[in-house]
Amino acid sequence: LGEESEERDDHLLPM
Amino acid sequence: MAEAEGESLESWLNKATNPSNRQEDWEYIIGFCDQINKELEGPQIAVRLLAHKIQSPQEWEAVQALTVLEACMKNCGRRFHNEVGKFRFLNELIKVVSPKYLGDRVSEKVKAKVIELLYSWTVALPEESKIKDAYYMLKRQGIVMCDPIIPVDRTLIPSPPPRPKNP
Repeated sequence: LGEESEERDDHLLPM
Repeated sequence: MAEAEGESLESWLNKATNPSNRQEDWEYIIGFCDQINKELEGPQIAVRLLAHKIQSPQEWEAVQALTVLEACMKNCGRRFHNEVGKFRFLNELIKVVSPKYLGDRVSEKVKAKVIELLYSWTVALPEESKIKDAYYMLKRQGIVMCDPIIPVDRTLIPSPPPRPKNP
């Protein structure tokens, strides 16, 4: 579950 | 010889990237890699420390940190690749090359090395899809104009398994 939420929060920097 | 007992990831990295080093010090670089492999959360902690050093305003400190990062990619295996392959870390590299973030204040040498590393990982680690996403975003933005040429000795090729002796 922790890994899933980490994956959801991992975004490419807005440019 | 450096005293290995009691050394932390931070202390190894401080020594490996010390701006007063006259050249890259492989004893400390390998010491940092070994420490990552010893610690349960080694890769997570290491990438955070490395990102900070790579963004140093001192060019030589940043260049040494990029050499350390390259060495870790070769020596610290899948666990380390997984951490580098997260946007959380890739974003820190993007900041270094993007004029919207730190790019205008960072030397061309450091930016070129960051782009070289990113490109070499897109080739060597196709399973780390976020590295490709980050690299192609930089291309779309015009920050990377063309793929760099990576010298053969700098490509990320995992060491071959040892050959059996006299089979």
